Amino acid sequence: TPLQNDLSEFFAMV
Amino acid sequence: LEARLEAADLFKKVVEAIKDLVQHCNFDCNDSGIALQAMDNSHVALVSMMLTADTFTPFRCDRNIPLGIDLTSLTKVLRAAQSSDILTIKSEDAPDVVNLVFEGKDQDRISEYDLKLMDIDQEHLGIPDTEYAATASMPAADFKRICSDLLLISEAVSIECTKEGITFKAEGDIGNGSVTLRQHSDLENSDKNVDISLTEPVALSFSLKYLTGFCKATGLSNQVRLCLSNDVPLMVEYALANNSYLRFYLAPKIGD
Repeated sequence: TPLQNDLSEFFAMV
Repeated sequence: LEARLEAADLFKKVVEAIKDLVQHCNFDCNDSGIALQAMDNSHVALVSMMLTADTFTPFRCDRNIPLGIDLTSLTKVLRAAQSSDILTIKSEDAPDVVNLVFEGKDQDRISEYDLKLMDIDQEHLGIPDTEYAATASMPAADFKRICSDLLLISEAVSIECTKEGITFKAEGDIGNGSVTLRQHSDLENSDKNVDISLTEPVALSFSLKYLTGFCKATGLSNQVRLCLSNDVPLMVEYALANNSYLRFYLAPKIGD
């Protein structure tokens, strides 16, 4: 099973 | 804040669609409408809701107020609203409660609830306007069916989009399955259309557990739109009337 990414790797906190 | 919805159904369905993904969130109210952005605990999925001021008749919000709400509690209160009830959401300036009023269409019954608010210090992500490599619109019910069928085969689905169509593939212990939707226009009923626009082919893998969760929004819109680019989160959009929307973002799985 592939690993799951984390959304905060794509969208920066504002 | 004073926001009146002709039918509570919309708000009931929106809350029903997101309450299993996020527990506590701020409903950010300002003169453009009521917005919500929240990530699930694992930071894999994000929900972004916009109910524009035009969705309400009338809508008034004099200054920005975040209404921190426990969605489990809100669900309990919304159970008291019938789908056809007129729903009015009201709040004072520095509120410790939000007031919800449900009125029967024949106006012989008025229910009034105060829901306690909570202070929620929420992480807010900046979601850039993205030109996606592939956009696929399809009947929301078809997408739901595909996700729930493939979840029986595997926990992950690979979504491949080409000019010919969009293919959902699952590989599991019992075997493999795939479903392809070809682009077509239904002249009698545009709700049945499958429409694909593509600048380059896309192939990404996602968790079906999350996708089936997003499908709880199926009753909100006849069509769902999937927006994909390689190596970025998927956007699943249920468009609502008056430019309102419910969007979900899901991080792609990384290859083995």
